[in-house]
Amino acid sequence: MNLFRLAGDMTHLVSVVVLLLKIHTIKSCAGVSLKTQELYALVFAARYLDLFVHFVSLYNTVMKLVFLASSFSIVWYMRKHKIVRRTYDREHDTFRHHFIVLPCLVLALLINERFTFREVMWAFSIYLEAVAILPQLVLLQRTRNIDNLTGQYVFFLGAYRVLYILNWIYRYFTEPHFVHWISWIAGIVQTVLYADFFYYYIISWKNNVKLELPA
Amino acid sequence: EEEDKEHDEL
Repeated sequence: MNLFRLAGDMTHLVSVVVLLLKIHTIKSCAGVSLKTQELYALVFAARYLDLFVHFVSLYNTVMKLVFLASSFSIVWYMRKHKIVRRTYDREHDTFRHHFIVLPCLVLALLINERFTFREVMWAFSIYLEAVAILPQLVLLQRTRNIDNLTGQYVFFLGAYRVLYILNWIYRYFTEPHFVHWISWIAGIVQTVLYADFFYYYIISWKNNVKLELPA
Repeated sequence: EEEDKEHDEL
């Protein structure tokens, strides 16, 4: 475990837990894409199938449980909570996310490390995570205003991806034959998706103006 | 050999 990876995991944890706590506290999910949250719950469900069959470390197991619990809690709040669900921006959050689930599943069947159920599910979760933010970015562009709830969420998620890339670079140079093309390529694609958001987020932050994404 | 191919990252 290197510092980049630990910082990446902590940033990822912060992004999900802060989002959950904010939704719980202000009882609103305005600006949050339910589609993205559902995709993330699916990513964790598909990736952590080995939760009880393959013990890596206490840290690994605890973090998996926290990610699963928080992502599914957010989906529950947005779908079932009597107050929060009314604040869900249904008519703008219309990204047809099954259009990205199916191609990711097909890709996972074609490109995986081993053709076993768990490995195909793992590759599926990697590909899906790379594009899971798309509904959220589309929603942000549609609603044009970014309140700090979603802005911070996307910002922390982007930071976690950048830290993971630094982690892979570090591991590549310090661990012999540490090569994971599937994670690397999907991770780079995912990070690039955040690039334009980061650009506008930092500009708005520097000019101290409300973040506006181009239509 | 097979085991160390496991994914140790989250």
